[in-house]
Parts: sequence; C-alpha cells; structure tokens
Amino acid sequence: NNEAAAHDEL
Amino acid sequence: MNIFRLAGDMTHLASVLVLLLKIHTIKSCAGVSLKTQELYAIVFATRYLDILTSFVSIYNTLMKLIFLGSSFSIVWYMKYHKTVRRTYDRDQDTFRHWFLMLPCLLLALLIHEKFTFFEVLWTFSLYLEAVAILPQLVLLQRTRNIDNLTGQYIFLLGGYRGFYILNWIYRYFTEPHYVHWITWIAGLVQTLLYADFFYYYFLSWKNNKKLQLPA
Repeated sequence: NNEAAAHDEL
Repeated sequence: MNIFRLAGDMTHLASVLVLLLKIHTIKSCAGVSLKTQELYAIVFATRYLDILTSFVSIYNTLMKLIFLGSSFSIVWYMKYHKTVRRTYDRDQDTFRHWFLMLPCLLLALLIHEKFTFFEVLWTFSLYLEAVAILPQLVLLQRTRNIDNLTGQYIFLLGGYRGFYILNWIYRYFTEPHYVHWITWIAGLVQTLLYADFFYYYFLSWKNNKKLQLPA
C-alpha cells in the first residue's frame, strides 16, 4: 500500500 | 471517499459542533468531561501531525483543521472561560486519563505498521481515541442525569466510528490490498465501548424517558 493511501482517512 | 466514510465524518463533525454550540450558547459544560476533551485534543494533535507535510485533499485538510480547532477550543472554554469553567464539576471528573495515555503509547511502540516517529504517534492516536470516551462515560455514571445535548454529543461521537467500520468493510471489498488490522481492531473496540450507552440511549428514546445510566 502506498504512503498516502495509508492515512487518507481522518 | 465512500458514503460510509462521508457519513462518518459528518457525524463526527456534528458531534463536535453540538458540544461547541452547547458550551458556547448556554455557557455551561455541566456533565461534560474535560478529561475526555483533553484526550481528544491529544488524539487530533498526534494524528494530524502530517497536516503540513502530506496533502490528501482540500476536504481532508479542512476537516483536520476543524477537528483540531474545535477540540482545542472546547478545552480552552472548559479550562479558561470565566463563566464556563465554573460549571465544570472537577470533583466528579476524576478519571486518571494520563494512565490511559501510557498504555496506549507503550502499545503503539510495540504494535504499529511502521516504526517511524509519525507512524508510532499516529498509531498512539488510534489507540487513545478508542479509550478517550471512558472519562466521559464514568462521569455520566456518577452524575447519572445527563442533558439532551450531552447525550446527543456522545451518541454522535459513538456513531461516527460505527460508520467508519462500514467504510472499512466497503474498502476491504473494493480496494485490493486494503488491510489495516490495527485501525480496524481499535475502531471496533472504540465502538463496543459505546454499546451500553447506545442501549440505554435507545431505551430512553423508545420510552421517551430522560436518559439514565444505571449506577
């Protein structure tokens, strides 16, 4: 899983 | 973004706005746990550290700012506002919430997805959010009667993570490799902690009675 997708949630 | 996550974010937004509105309009924070509010401010501060470094979307950044701003202003109101602070019952709100933070930090140091400063703090914020409501629920047990707005605040706060669980299920089935066990388990524990509150909230709503939690 790429970096941004890891924390694209609030 | 999916409908479950949007519903979750809107429910979460509604919960902080309900609380901020209550405190701002009636200038009272009776029945509200400052400890829980402090924990939430720490949850957002440690979760949104990357607000300046990683940009996901306007929506994402805007919501982060709203959650940071609202949680810190609620703490400010309850601690420093001349009128509101007098309505805070500090001798009832005695949960040792710093004791919650240490286990969460230790757990984050042990169980995380990546051992980096940001990732460990992000994981810490997940664990802390799962238990942050405990001081508030303990306070409710003590004060027994709660006003509607505080009840609505807790109901919405518990509901938002429930929507997030639906969002994680949706993403698991629609996005390959979308697996985040830590987030899922923390979110499930968090929602389960509200289970008994939800039960009594529903009973009071069904029987149209004032919300009373058993001693």
